[in-house]
Amino acid sequence: KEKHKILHQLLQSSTSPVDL
Amino acid sequence: NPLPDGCSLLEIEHITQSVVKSHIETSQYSTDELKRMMWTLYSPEETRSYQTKSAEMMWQQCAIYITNAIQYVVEFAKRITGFMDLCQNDQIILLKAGCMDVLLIRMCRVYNPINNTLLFDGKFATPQLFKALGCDDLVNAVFDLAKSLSRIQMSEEEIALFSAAVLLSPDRPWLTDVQKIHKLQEKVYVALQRYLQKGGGSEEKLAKMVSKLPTMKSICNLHIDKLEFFRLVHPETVYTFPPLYREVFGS
Repeated sequence: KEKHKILHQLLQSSTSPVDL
Repeated sequence: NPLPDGCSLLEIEHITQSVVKSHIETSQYSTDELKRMMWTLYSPEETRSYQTKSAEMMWQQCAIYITNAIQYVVEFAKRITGFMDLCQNDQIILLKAGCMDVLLIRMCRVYNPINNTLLFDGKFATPQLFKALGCDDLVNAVFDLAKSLSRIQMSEEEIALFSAAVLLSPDRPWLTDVQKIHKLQEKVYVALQRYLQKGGGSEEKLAKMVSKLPTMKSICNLHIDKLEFFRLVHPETVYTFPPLYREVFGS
């Protein structure tokens, strides 16, 4: 998890198309 | 095309809609925006100012630009039916191994075959603009791929389904649930085949798309080789690259 911290965060985040 | 076991036409339709919707929602530029930008080129002076940057500066600028694009690929993957049902290990592996493939396929949206330019940082650039990177072979390979992909004239829907099928490759190393990913990829692939057939596209068009996979793989490998060499020469610069870039393309 530590090694891919950011990918984990991005996968968990609920980004709406507007945020994109 | 026969449907995969236990898969209905309704499910294929649902997958098609989910992938196409995700692609449209997670494309950095809409087709209308790209039409407006297509002839916004870097001037000779601007091109020269890029060419006279140091290798470190140019690498860093490209790393930032690619990192921004990677975030859209992560969001694309998350919205594909079934991707978030995979275990996190497999989600990470598929993204690390496949995000550059998706960027290379999406690149044909931002490539102008008339003057061999590619959108970079807001304007369309020639291969010469990237001279400072010291990776002319990689840059030329990327532009050649963009040219050959644009010749296939894929629709947005075909780009969406093709990039999703490539992202869901069950042959990536260290995957946990290969079978589950294989089933998912098979459904997306059948969705692509059926979409092509409905649009009157021949099996030939699909064969042309699939024929680009080895070139994409060699460009991804060349990118990693160049990054490793650059890291040997400028370790301190690589350390300033965006953490997401280092996570995805690191060891």
